[in-house]
Amino acid sequence: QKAAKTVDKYSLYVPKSGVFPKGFEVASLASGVKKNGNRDLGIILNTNKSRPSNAAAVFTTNRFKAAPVLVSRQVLDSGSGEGVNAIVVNSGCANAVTGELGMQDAQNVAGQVNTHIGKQNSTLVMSTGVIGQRLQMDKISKGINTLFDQKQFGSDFDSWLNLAKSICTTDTFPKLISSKFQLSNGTEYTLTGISKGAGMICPNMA
Amino acid sequence: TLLGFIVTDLPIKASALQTMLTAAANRSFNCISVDGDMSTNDTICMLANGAVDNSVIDEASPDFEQVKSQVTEFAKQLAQLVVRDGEGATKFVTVNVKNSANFKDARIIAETISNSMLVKSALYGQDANWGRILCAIGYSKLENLASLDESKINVSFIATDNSSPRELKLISNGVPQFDIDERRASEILALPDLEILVDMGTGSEECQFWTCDLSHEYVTINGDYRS
Repeated sequence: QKAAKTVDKYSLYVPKSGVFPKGFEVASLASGVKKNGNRDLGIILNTNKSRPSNAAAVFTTNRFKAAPVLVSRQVLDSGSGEGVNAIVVNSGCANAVTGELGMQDAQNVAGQVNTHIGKQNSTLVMSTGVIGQRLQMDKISKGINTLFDQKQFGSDFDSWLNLAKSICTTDTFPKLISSKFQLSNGTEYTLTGISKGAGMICPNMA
Repeated sequence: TLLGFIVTDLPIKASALQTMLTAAANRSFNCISVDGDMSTNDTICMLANGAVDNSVIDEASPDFEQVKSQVTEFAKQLAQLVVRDGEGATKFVTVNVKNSANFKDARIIAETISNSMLVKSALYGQDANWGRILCAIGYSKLENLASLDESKINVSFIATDNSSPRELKLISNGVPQFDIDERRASEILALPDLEILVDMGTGSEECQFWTCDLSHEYVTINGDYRS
């Protein structure tokens, strides 16, 4: 048992390099929501202008859906998944079971990113952390402005890894994977994935 | 809470993207369990920005099935990392239910075993407690018994380190193996990765679920999450 516990999961499962899809930039920072001063706010941004960006999602089937779940679903439904250019994620506070005020907070977070990228209804929002507490909007709002105003977006490995770190809660390692694939006509494309989660895990999303 | 996103530079029609992601999630993120709890915030998003010069992929495109399959395998890798983290988890366990009459039943059985606190505790303690596995199968909330015939069921532990014998039979055609090789069982259960194989013998559908053990550390972590 002791041997198993001392396994260094970070060195086992966190990559040291990656390949990332064209036309995406990411940024993250510590807004101050997490008490330990770790990164807790991240944004992924589509910078490709050649075609509209499309989105899809699956959400919890829990009857008490958090505000960001409801807001993201509204965004996808209203545009039928078309024209989504950003995802903003915060950790440390789930903005769940926060009622009308929580809905307004989630809408304001998405709206603030929409304003920065100059497109309405273009941002999905995600939150994770403690249930039953309101978002600290002052910190998150300031953090979003800092990421855009100080042009902190990048597409290098460290930027992606830091984004993966920014969505962690009790995770012992950030979860980032990437791969290149080939279509039958020889065209190469890339998938990059980030996830978080360690506990409260038995999803049944639809 | 589970959060995640997958991004790609392929051009994919929104409806096709949703079909792809739903199919992938049903075989990956919806097949993991750390503690049986469902969050208020679970979300997996996918963005496709079309930066790669290729015709837009829709449900009728020749590449659709291939990309869907690649996204599914990719999603499985990402989902499995969540289980490998687990809260205090020391083991990564694949619960493989095969030869079931239908997928739905295979999934229900795999999920029930994966969520059993007693199975997970036994895995942590490296106890070859096949009785708890059979017990979980028995109380699975199946709609009927199309997939479950007590006389056809086989349950085994499978080693994942290429050691032999790779398979240790615990139940053979419904008959418990009372002369189980406890030494070999302990060796397999000491592995950080292992598989529980349940062969229903009633059909050809299968479902894999990924779970972990339950350790003292889980309680320590979750005893003061809010405070």
